Amino acid sequence: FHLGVTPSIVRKRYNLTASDVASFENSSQAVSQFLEQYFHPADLAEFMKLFGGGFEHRSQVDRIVGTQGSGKAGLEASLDVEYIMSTGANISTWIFSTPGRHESQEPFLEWMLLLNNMSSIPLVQSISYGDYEDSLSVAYMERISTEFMKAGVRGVTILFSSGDDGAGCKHVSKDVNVFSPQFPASSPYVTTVGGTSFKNPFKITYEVTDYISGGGFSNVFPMPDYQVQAVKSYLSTTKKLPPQTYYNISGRAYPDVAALSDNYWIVVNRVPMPWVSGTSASTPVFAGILALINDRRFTKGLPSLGFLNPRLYKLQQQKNDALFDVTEGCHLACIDDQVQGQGFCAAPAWDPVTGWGTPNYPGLLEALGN
Amino acid sequence: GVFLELDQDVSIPKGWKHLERLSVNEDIMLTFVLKQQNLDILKEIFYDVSDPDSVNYGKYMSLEQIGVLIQPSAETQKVVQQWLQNHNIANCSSVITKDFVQCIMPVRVAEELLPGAEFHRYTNGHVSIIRSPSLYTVHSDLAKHLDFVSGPHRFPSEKMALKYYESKWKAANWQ
Repeated sequence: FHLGVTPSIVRKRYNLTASDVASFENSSQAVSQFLEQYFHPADLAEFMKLFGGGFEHRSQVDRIVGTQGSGKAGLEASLDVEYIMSTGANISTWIFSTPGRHESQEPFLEWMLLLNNMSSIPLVQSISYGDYEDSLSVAYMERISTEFMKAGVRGVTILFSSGDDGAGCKHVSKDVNVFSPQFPASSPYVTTVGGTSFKNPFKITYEVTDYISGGGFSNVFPMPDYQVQAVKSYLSTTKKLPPQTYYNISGRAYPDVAALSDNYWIVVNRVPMPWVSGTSASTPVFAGILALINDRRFTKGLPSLGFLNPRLYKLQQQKNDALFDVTEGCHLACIDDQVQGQGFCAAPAWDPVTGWGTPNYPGLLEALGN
Repeated sequence: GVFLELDQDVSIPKGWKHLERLSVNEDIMLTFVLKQQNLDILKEIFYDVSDPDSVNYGKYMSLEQIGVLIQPSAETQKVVQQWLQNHNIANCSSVITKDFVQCIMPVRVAEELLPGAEFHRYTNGHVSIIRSPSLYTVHSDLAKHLDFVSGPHRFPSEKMALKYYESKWKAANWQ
C-alpha cells in the first residue's frame, strides 16, 4: 500500500535494489529548465531526507549551468532534479537553467547554444519541454533536430517528454479535427518518453496507460527506418484505430518508451506535495535509469549509450525482459463525434501511447550493459 | 526579401499581453542560425555510431571534430560577417561549431536587418519578452546562408506544466 509515487516506489517497481547506484566517478546526467523554472537546493536536501532512505544517493547538484533566477522554486524544476537523482542515484547531476538572458532570446535555443559551446557535457539529458508542431516553422524544427543529431554523434542520450495532451487536437474547419503532434517529442533523433499509471493507484501493481500520455505521428518528420517494422506491426494488428484522416501514417511515431507519470510526491519551497503528474515526471525517471546503465558500461570500459533508438527497436524485436510492456488503456484526443475523446490505445509490443513500455532495470541492464 | 520562416505562427499565445512597441534605441539580441555543411555525412555518422551492429558503434566524435565537419562554409561565414559589419554590428559572439552567431544591436538596426519585423514587448505577468507580431524577411543574398533568425518569433512554451491535482482526481475516481 502507498499514498503516491516516491523514490522507493519507483525503485521497487523498476526493480532497482539498494546496490543499484552509480559507482563510476565520471558518470553524469542533466536536467534542463527554461522560463521561470527555478530550483532550490534546500528542497532537494529535504526531499532526499524525507524520501531518499534505502539507497545511497546525493543530496546536491554538482553544477548549475546558466542563470538561476530568484523567487519561488517551480514544480517542474524540483521534480526533474528530485527524480533523476532518485533513479540515477549517486550520479553527478547538472542543471541547465536558461530562462532567456535577454528579453529577445528563446530559452530553448539558448540551451542549444550552451550545448554547442561546451566540450564536455553530461551524457544523459532529460528535458520536459514541447510545443505543437503546427505552431513552429519547419526551418526551426529541422535545424533543432540537426542539433540533436550533433549531440547523438557526441554520445549524448537526449530524452524528451512526450507531452501531456494525449494525441492532441487541432480544429481545422467546421466538423474537421486532426491530432496535433508535439515537437521535439516528434524528432526522429531523440528518445521520447510517455506516461503510465499504476493499475491500482495505491499499490505497486502493473502499469496501464496514463490517458494524458502524449503520442502519435509527426506531420513534419518522415518515419525513420529504425521504427518502420514496429509501427507497421502496431497498425496492422490493432483492431480499433482512429480514422486515418486524423494522423500522418508515414510520420515519425512516438513515444519510444514510458515510465510512471502519475501521483508523484515532490518537495517544493520546503513543502512536500502529492498529486503531481505528467510526462515531465516520467522523463527524468527513465533518464536516471539510462545514466545508471551508462555508469555500468563505463566501469567495463564501454562508451556511453548515445542515441538509443536504433538499439532499442532492434532489441525489442528479440525476446527479452528489458521493458514492461503496457497493454491497457488509451490516451485522450479530440472530443468530437468521430473519435469521442479517444486517441490511440496501448497494445502488445510498441504502441503510440507508451512506446515499448516501462523499464525493468535488471533486464534493461543485461540488454544494454554490454 | 525572402521569408525564412513563412510558416511560423506569429499569433500571441493566451496568457501574454502586449505592453509596448520598443523604442528604436533599445538593445535587443538576435541569434543568426547559419547553414551548416556536410549534413548528409553527419546523419550517416549519427546512425553508424548508434547502430549496435556497426563496427563503429560507440565511436563518438568530439564537439571540435563535429565543428570541423559541419561548420558553415567560408563563404557563408564571410557573407554573414560582412552583412553584420555593413550595419555596424560589432557586439557578436559565436560558438565552437561556428554555426550560431549572437549579436546585440539597437532595435533600429534589427528592423533594418530583418525587414518586416517590428519589435514589441509582451508580458505574462511574471516576465517580459520581446517578439515581433509580423514575419521577418532577409535580403535574398543572405537567405541561402541562414536557416533562420532567432529572436523575432516563438513565445516560450508553457504547455508542459505539470498537471497538479489531476492524480488526486484519478485516485478518487478509482476508489
